[in-house]
Amino acid sequence: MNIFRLAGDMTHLASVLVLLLKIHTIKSCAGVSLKTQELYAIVFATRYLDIFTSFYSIYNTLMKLIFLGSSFSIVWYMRYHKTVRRTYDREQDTFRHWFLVLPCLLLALLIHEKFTFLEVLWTFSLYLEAVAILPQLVLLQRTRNIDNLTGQYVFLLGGYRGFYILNWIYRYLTEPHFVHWITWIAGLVQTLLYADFFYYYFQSWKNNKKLQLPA
Amino acid sequence: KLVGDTKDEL
Repeated sequence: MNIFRLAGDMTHLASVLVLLLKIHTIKSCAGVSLKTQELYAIVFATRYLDIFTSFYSIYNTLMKLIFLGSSFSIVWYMRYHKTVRRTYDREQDTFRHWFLVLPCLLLALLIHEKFTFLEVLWTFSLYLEAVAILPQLVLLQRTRNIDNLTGQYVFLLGGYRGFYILNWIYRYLTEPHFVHWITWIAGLVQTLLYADFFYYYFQSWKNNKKLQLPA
Repeated sequence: KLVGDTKDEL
C-alpha cells in the first residue's frame, strides 16, 4: 500500500459517499445517471468475484464490500425507492450503455493476462470501468445545470483514477515485476475521459461561476 | 505472483 493508492481509495470512497448522501438526505437523484450507476454495479460485481475465494487484507475485503454495497444500493434507490425514483430524469438519461458492455466483454475475451473465467471478468470490469462515466458525462452536458454534489461526485471519481496512475508509477519504480499494461492503459483512458470535465470544473471554480459544460 | 499482482488493488 502506498500513499497514492490510499488517497485514490479514499477519494473513490468519498465519491460514492457523496452520492449516497445526496440521494439519501434530499431524496433526489436529479442529475445522476442511472446508467452509469448500473455500469458501476456491474464493474464491482465482476471485479470482486474473488472476494470469497482469495483474502488479501481486512482493508481490501472491507472496501470491496463497501463499494459493492454502495453501488447496488444507489441503483436500488434510483430504481425502486418511491420518492427518489420520481426525481430520475429518464428522458435525458438515454445513453445506450449496453452498447458499452458488449465491446468491453469482447475485448476482455481477446486481450487479457490469463484466459480464466475470473481473469476475463476481472479484465472486463477494468474496460467497463474506463467507460462507465460516459452516460453521466452525457447527462451533465444535457442537463447543463450541474448541482455541486453531482459535480463533486464526478470530480472525485476522476481524481481517484488519477491517484491510481500515480500509484502505478510508484509501484513500477519500486516493485521490479510490477508491469500491468492492461490495467494501466484502461486506467489512463478512464482518466483522460475526465480531462475535459476537470478543465470546465476548474474554470467554474476559478471564476466562481456555475459549472457549465459546453453543449 | 500475488505480490506483484494488481489483484491486491481495488
